[in-house]
Amino acid sequence: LSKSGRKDEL
Amino acid sequence: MNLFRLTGDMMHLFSILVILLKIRATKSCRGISLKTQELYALVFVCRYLDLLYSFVSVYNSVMKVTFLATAFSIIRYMRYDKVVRQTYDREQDTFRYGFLVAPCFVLALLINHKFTLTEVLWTFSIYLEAVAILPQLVLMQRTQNIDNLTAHYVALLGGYRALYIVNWVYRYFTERHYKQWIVWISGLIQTAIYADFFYFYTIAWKSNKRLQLPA
Repeated sequence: LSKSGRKDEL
Repeated sequence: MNLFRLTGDMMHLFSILVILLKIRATKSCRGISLKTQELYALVFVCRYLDLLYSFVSVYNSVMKVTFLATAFSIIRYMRYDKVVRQTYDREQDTFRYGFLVAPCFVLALLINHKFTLTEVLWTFSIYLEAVAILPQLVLMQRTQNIDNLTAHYVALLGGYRALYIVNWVYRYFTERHYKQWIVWISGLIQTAIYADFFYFYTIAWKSNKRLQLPA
């Protein structure tokens, strides 16, 4: 998530 | 969460509900590619493995579980439901999806952020999602008799990724360090694949006619 928050997307 | 992303997610969700509605209400899956549905199930399984070890939000988890459950529900209907399975266009839905899965997997092994099992599978799911609609598009071109629900299904799926692109642009300018080339390039390719479909979908919609794709 710290990694540019990309995994908060589906 | 911005409005583009939320609308995109809702379109994605509705696309799946449209298929489930079609199957349940008409007891028919005519015009739906099982290959595409199976590819999406594979996409969701590989991408949402993180349900097991990380938590983002209730919204996120609920959506992930919903996508997984509905994907398998559609496959179950098409493969095993006594009535529905007889309406499946088995002879027409012959796309060799190994030709999509294998290259995507090799690409995920070569181009990823980190060479770990979950990261490679996640990357694979991004690449595979970009091309997973192809069997469905090929089937629609072959059958030439596309019902409205199937047309709306594909339109919603295409719209979902297009809105994600707007969401990425928005996030790029509003969030520091928001960069994700793998997802962006895959998403652009994914949306481009729908361009041709949208052209004919719009024509059909404007003239209030049934969608027809040229052979």
